[in-house]
Amino acid sequence: SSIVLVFEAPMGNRQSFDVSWTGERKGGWQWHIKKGQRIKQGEALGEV
Amino acid sequence: LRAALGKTKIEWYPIPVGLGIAFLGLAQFYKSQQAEKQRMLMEAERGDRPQEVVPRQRVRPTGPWQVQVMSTLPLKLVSRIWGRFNELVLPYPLRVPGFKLYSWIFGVNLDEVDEPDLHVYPNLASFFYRKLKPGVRPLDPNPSALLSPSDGRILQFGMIERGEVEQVKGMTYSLEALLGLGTVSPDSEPVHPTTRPMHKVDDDTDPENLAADQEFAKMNGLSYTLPTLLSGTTKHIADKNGSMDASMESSLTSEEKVKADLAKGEPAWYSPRPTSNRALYYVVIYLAPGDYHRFHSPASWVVESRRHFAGELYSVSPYLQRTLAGLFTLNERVVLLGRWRWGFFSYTPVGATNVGSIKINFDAELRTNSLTTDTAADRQAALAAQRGEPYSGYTEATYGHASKTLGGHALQRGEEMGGFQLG
Repeated sequence: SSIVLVFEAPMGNRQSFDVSWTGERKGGWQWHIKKGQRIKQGEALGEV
Repeated sequence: LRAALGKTKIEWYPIPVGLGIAFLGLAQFYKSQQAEKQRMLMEAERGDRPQEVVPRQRVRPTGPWQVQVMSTLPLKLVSRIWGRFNELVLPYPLRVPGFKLYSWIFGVNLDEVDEPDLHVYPNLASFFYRKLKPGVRPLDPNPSALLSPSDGRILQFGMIERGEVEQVKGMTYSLEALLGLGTVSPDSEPVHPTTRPMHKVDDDTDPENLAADQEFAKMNGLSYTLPTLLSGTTKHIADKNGSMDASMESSLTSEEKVKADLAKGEPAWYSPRPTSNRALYYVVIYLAPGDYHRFHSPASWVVESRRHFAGELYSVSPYLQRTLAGLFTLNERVVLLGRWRWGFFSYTPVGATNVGSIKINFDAELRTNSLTTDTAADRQAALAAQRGEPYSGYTEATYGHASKTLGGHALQRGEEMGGFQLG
């Protein structure tokens, strides 16, 4: 069995990033996963 | 001959398990045939014209000989028999060694199982759908994170370009075929001329575009147009007064929490128009036989509708994913469509031969991997053919009655939504 998620999120390109005073880029979608990685329920797939 | 009969040693062997499964399969097939005959007789007695149900045209996949052989098998029937077989009550003394052997083979961590006494599970089906101890799957504390809905392996992820989802490198399938957003022909190609990639952003203040969107929605039986789908319709629930403190949030009901969470995503200058810096992303998670098979909500979102595709039940093993193009668009699946704080959100559990039944906790009417559902789908396909229309491939239900303010069923991040059951 499999689960497929399809969702809309802000694009992680240079124009849409808001750079905070610490230099951290914010605003775009960023993945936190790798292909083939084992993952458990509740762990982050990515963040906006 | 007499000597051969008299001197040959007779050895007894147990009947193979496969033969038992085949017998159960035949019995089930005979039973379903009888039920169908009975139904037609009853309709004839009532005076209704008995309708001959023509089975839907099966999509014959292309691929190596293993795939061709598999496409000739009655996979859904095999899956149902497998389910019945796993519902047989195991003898009490065999339960613990049986489940421990299963756990050893498929890597189940028994320390995480909610019920420590394995005798409690009467059969493999109930052990397979086990619960976990509270707290063993903590949610990521970052509120901006999208959570994994289940245990599993990440097969593929990325951004959707040109309306196509990549199954494995070089093999793609159309998003419309997966979610049913366009009219799907038997060869899984969108045939309607207004079908467009979902992420296309256009200015719907233009009357021509607006008319095309309305026509597209009408043709595809959608209750919303593409721009409203893509923009998310959170404008009317956005909290214009900004964020609320923790004490206020704790006193809210689950629906209000989801509402507040959705509102957080949109700043005060929220515009209902999709902006050019948004895109569609996808991720595919594969659940192995030993994994925890209940699934949870990855974010706070509102489910507006459900589409059930009564397709086939091919295995979704990594081998078949490499060899069978468009596997996820062929298999039986339940597409949940809705919105989250950033717009469109969809959640699609896809069945497989061994795990054919998909359960959604808030949808009591949904029946997957069922003969009744298949017959209903065959009937719909036959009716569509009579009318000369292409068969959409799914049955749809909406959850608008669940909440009038949200227009659907609200789910909190981490909330259990349902699961996969054996057979």
